[in-house]
Amino acid sequence: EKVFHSRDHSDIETSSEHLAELITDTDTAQHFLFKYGFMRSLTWESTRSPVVNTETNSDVFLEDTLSFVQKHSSLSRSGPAEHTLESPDFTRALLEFQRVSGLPVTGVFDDTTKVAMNKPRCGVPDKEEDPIENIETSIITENLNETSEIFNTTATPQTNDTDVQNGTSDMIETAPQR
Amino acid sequence: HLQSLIHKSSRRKRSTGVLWGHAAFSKSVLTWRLIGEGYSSQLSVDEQRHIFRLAFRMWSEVSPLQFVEDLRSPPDEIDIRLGFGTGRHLGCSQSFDGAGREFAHAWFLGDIHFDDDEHFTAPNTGNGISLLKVAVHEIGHVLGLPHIYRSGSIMQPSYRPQDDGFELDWLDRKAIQNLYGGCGGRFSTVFDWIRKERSAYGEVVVRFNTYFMRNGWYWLYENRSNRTRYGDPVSVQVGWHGLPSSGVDAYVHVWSRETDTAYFFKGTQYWRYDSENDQTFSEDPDGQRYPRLISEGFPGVPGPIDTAYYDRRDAHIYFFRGSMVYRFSIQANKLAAQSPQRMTELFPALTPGNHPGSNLDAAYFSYTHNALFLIKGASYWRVVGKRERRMKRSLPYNSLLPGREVQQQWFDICEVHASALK
Repeated sequence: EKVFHSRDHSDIETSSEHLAELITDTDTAQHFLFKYGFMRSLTWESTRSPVVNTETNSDVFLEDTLSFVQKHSSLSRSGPAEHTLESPDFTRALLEFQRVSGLPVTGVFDDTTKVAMNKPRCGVPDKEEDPIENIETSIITENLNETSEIFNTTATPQTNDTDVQNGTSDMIETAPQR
Repeated sequence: HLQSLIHKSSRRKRSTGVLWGHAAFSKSVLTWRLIGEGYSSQLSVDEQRHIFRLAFRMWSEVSPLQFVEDLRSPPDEIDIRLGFGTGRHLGCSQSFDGAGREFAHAWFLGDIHFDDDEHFTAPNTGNGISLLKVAVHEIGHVLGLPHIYRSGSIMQPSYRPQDDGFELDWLDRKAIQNLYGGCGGRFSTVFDWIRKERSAYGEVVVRFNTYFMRNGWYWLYENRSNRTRYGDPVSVQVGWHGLPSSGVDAYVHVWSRETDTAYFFKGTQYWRYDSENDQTFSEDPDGQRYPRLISEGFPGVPGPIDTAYYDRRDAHIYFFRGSMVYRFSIQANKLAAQSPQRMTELFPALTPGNHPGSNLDAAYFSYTHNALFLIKGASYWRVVGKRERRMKRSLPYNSLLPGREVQQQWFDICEVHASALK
């Protein structure tokens, strides 16, 4: 049993082994953006093809991740400016994530973005992986998201016309509860 | 069984982009089940099932889809399977990440998995993640909705702490209706129910609510919000005591200086409603017992009728039956001269041929619109009234404007599965 002491289980303890990895740096941020479809690949100068298939395989994903981290860790230690982790793809993906999440669109992995990435979320990717089918996804998703901009106001409420048939007292609609 | 699940899961493709934004199901009644090997360790099984039942019902209330919990069929025949798991779970190829971040995911073929490392809670109970809200979101995916980046949308990817009593807003409703269409169906009757109340200052205030009835169910329609009351439909037996459980054909409110009486009609009988005690009269203050034959209470009017309404302009009840209209004088307690008359004669069409003709479903005077509507099937015709004739004097009295769709005027009047109806 997970230990708890409160009646409503709100203080339930979770062991550290069961905690999701926090997004703390650009490495983990890239994994996040890749996992949820904002990035098509993890590396931009790797000769190895990223895993982009419709059957998500977490073991292969992990292996790629590790090799990616190892590669860029050594580069970042040597510190040449042109080998920074913030590739154009990453920046583009970050901008997109910030835009759709309603965050300040800075292109920088800042604290606000970090907090947003660590929030509880659905595991379904925001964007799918197949570049061909992605076009249709984008159109449909954009349509649904554009609709929300067009219908910016709530539905116009009906007005109660007080000119009732023979002009008796004002009619008021009661607001009921579920 | 587990081997079979793993094999099937590994064959399932992750939902591809082309599937989001398209209806995932081609049938309107879908089965679901919380699978036995996937119970949460945090809530009782009954609580979990109750929450999922509510989540499915919420989608039913805004779409033509109905959902029924199926505890009997083989698992392969269940349309939507739900389960909880942690890490590697339920033969799923996508592991959960532990407490924090991912709380659930949904698969195109209808499986929904919840991360049991998250602290799921029942609605409106303390801290944690509302299982109801997450379930509604994931069911949205199963039905074909993608993530929607709009504040207030249930399909936002990130979890927002639950506001008290969250519901599907207008745009989420339109999103699902974009995939599956709106809700239709014939109504038994439609009416505004009037009641008088005293304000805190002792003034008499007249209030009304709009009701749509279909067979043994009814909805309260909130005109200001362009939707039905959350949680409807409700059984007629629950809200209108004494009425037949199969519903009614018509409602008439006779309202004048001398009279304030409400009647319901079904078949050859009618009832008078006692609004103070919220039930039908078995015997009214005049000594009349109910139900009573229509032919006794309204001599000359045959039963059953299609619908009826009381016109305060001429103090007559208009009874509709087939293509004929019977005008009954309340004061004289008899049929008006020249009754019955053809509907097309009393309510002529402004556009030739654009007329219900016969067999109306409802004649509804709306206090919101201050207009009379004749409703038949999926269409309604607005009767030309004072306002229209003021703008254009040549319009014939009681003529009918061209028909429109009921769905364009009154939105989201959707059925739920009978098993979800209390």
